[in-house]
Amino acid sequence: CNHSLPKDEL
Amino acid sequence: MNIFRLVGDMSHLLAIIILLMKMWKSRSVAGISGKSQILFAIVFTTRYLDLFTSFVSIYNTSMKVFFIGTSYVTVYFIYQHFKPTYDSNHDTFRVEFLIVPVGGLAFLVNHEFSLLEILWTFSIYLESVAILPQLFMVSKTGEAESITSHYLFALGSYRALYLLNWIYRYYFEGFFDLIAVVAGCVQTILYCDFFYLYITKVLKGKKISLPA
Repeated sequence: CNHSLPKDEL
Repeated sequence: MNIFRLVGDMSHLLAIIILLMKMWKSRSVAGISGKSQILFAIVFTTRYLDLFTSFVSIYNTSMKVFFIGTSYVTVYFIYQHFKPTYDSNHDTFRVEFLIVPVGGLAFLVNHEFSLLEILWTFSIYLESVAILPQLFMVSKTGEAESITSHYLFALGSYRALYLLNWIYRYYFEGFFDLIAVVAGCVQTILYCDFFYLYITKVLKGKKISLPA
């Protein structure tokens, strides 16, 4: 699962 | 960006605008839980710290600024500007019972043990339970103004739409974030009881009256 910063979701 | 996430963000935006308009027009915060609004201000503050360190898009930045700004305005309205109309006797949920476990969980279960990531995880977990003081207050007062019901419906719909967004992104982009999805499911499930009442009552012109 890719969850890097910065998050593109609000 | 996909339609589910866009409609979800617009639903979130609408909820906040409905709440601010209700407060401003009626000059009253009756029926609104100040504790939930404080939790939302904490959620946005801890989640959008990357506002200054990274740029995703104009949309992303402007929405983050709007959410942070309006969350503090809402807290100011409740505890300062319209304080006389704040119903603190019914806003009695013990938020420390939310913040401490959520803080501990964010510390233990996260994607990366870095400050920004732990704060983001804390914010995701906290958002999933931040509405509890408000739902608790509605159950204590036994009813909710219809405008407050519309606010809650828009707010609950936003994360439900995000669940569809994550399904879409999983199949079309291979994107998957277990922490966000699990917290999003918990958050949406907490609204189910309210969604039922909203659809069966408010949409038929009745007021929501929970068994007090």
